[in-house]
Amino acid sequence: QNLIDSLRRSMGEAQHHDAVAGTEKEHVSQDYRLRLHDSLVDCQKDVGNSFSQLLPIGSQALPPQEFCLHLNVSQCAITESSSRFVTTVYNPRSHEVTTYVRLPVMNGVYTVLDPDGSELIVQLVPLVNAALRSIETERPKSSATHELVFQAASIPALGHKTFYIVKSSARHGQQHSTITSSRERQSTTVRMAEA
Amino acid sequence: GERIAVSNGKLSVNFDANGLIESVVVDGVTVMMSQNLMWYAGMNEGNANSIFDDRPSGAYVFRPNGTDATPISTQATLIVQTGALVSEVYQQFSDWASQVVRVYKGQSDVEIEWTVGPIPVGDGIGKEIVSRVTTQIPSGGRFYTDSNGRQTLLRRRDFRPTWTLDVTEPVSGNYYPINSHIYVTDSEQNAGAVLALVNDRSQGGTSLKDGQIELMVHRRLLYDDHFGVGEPLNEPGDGPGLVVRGTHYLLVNPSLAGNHPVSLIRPLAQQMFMRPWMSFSATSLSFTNWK
Repeated sequence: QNLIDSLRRSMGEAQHHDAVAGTEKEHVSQDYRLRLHDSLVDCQKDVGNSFSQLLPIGSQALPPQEFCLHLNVSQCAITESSSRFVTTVYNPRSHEVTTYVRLPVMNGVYTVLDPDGSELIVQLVPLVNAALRSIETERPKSSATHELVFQAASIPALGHKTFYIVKSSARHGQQHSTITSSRERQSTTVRMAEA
Repeated sequence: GERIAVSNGKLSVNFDANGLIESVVVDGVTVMMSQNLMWYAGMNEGNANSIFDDRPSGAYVFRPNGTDATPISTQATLIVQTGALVSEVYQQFSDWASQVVRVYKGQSDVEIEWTVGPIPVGDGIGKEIVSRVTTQIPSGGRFYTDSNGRQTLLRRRDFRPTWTLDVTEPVSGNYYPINSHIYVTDSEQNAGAVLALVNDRSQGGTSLKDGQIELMVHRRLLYDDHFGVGEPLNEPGDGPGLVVRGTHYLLVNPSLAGNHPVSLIRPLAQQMFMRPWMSFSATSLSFTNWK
């Protein structure tokens, strides 16, 4: 409860008019951000604990849940570096939602399976290259070259769904031809203005 | 120099030869539209007169120097990426302003992800950046804004419901807080067209012309506005300024056909406001073993 209260408290503080309107002094805005970040991390611990309690006995040995706060600048250490991972999508709304998921990854061919093991349609979207977008200033710590896009369908109200993602080179025994056809299906056609 | 279109089967967004949006086609009906990132010049120090004491633009004061905004650029360099689930057009307006216009398969809105900053102030002028969308919808000086994401209120340009307004600030006098959405429509009977923007954070917004709405996305100002914060809105310190990124959902519907505009907007506002959380866990197990 104190983990949750930590976020509750910093959100309460952020209801101050200067936080909502962005009119606070600079160092105050940095303090708001620091408090919100630390309490988000506290809350993530609680979510991770609750999630592991949902898992069957004996699976607590699974790695803990990780969170990525920089998905908006295509930065997420675990999706960039793992060739096999699961992502759990939690729906905080009071009715079922379908949403698109975008995960920063390295180039490759990926397979995404829903909880029933059905393979989802996937698209690999290249991140706009550094030349045109001052990428270094935006995401200094990311090695991702693409974003993996798939549709997380019918997430239950106040519920979650977990998707299993594997980079094809990691799937043993997959035929080269299969990988090639998957690569084509997932690809994005890119057209750039000529300089 | 080419005309470009991206589509998701439900709607398509068309770009002109300058790389700017020129129309959106919804259910086969073309709605002419322009959209651009623009900037207002901040009011500098030393503008006291017999009526006002010194009131430069600042954290508390939006008071542009002039009565209109200027496009950051009238052209954009494009990268067009199309695929099975999403088609997106990356527009680079300058080395400090760009956006990605996305249409996802099956969605009825256009996602605009804007990235602005650091705002250059080498010319000694503070700047406030807006995203402005203009259509030909005859909205008759009326526009609608939410109030803390709850009630949607009618606003009328250059007008106050409880007193006779003397318009001294034609731009800022028509700005209102937009916490969730702003829209214009041409019909009180929910039979005409609607243009709406749904934002992902509290921003200022207005409709300065019929059929037009804008939202303020970034500000960098050079003077203390003497309202108490005691410093210019110029983070960090004297450094390079901030880069800000955010998302707007653009909703265009040429014929409401009896739907109330908010019935189309509210699902998008909830989708924006209560996005799914994601967590991750690496594994070495096969799917079957993991399941």
